[in-house]
Amino acid sequence: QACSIASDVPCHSQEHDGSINNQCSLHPYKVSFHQLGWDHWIIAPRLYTPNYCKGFCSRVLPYGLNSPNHAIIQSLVNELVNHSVPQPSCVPYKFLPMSILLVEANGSILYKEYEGMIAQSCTCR
Amino acid sequence: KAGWPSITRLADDPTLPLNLDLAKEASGKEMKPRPQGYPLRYMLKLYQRSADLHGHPRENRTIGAKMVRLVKPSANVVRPLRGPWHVQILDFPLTSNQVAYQLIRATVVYRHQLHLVHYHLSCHVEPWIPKCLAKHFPSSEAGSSKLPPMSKAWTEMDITHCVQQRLWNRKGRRILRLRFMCQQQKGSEVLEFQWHGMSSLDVAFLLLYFNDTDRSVQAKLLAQGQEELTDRESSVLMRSAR
Repeated sequence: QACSIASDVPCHSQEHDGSINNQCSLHPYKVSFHQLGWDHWIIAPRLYTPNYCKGFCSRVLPYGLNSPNHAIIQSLVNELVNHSVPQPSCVPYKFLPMSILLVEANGSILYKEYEGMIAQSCTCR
Repeated sequence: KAGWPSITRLADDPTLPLNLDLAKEASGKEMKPRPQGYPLRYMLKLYQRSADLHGHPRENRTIGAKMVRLVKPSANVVRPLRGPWHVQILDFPLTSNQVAYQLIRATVVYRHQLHLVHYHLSCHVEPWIPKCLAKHFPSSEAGSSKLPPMSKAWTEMDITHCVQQRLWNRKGRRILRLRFMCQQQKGSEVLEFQWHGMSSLDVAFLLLYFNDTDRSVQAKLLAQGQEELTDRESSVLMRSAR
């Protein structure tokens, strides 16, 4: 809406903002607790898939990214008003929980469901 | 803001970021002693029933709790033989209450049959808490979230009422004390056998089931705040009418 009515706000195309392959998106990533150095106290699971978000946040943010209007505003501020105000970042939006079986310092065994362990989707904000 | 003082107490509570305890657990780098045997198998079975290979909680899990802690005895004292009874006193330390978690169930899993070289013993557990009624799980209890017995020699006893009513809200160091009592089979000569060499974890362990309190606490405080606001509003309205 802004680019169609304000002459100083150019209507960039998606190609100008970066190819679709570089857009903000969820990347699967698996790691073992051994790699994290936690295998001496985590019994299960052995592998952990936290995933991560990476990519370019264009000014034209796709609907599926669930970005707030603020992200668009901040992008415009960066471009038109003040370059020190950063562009929105590609960050996780929704998360999934994970169950872990671990040994506590006193030798007790704990089963626990931890929230916010696995990135399920991304957003620009 | 003026009408909801209870809600601001919630926001100021430093214990409520639930995920920070994962970072606390990770900070210790030393190898931690890992229980072996039946207790570890029990918790592994519980884990397999509640989560898949990747750690995702199963949709149809019946555990009924967000957190389950297996507590091993910190101390055990062998009492002198009393008639036919071999008695061992087991102490289970209960860690300090975390505001974010609410105890919903407590059970003790113990060996009710002990088969040793020269002894066959039948055992049971008694909570050492006055006026405390414990409940044995009937084997055919429908809808129970407890695991089916992995071994015929072990059984489970519900002591939720004992722990919640008599012990959980006490201040200071809390110890749950149980008496593990065994009797030799009838007809055999009563001999004093040695408990030594048998780890107390080999005979009994405590299971504590917890749920998050944040949602229930929030709901409660919100309800209190609503009530206060409604009372305030109605008094203002009454004054206006007058």
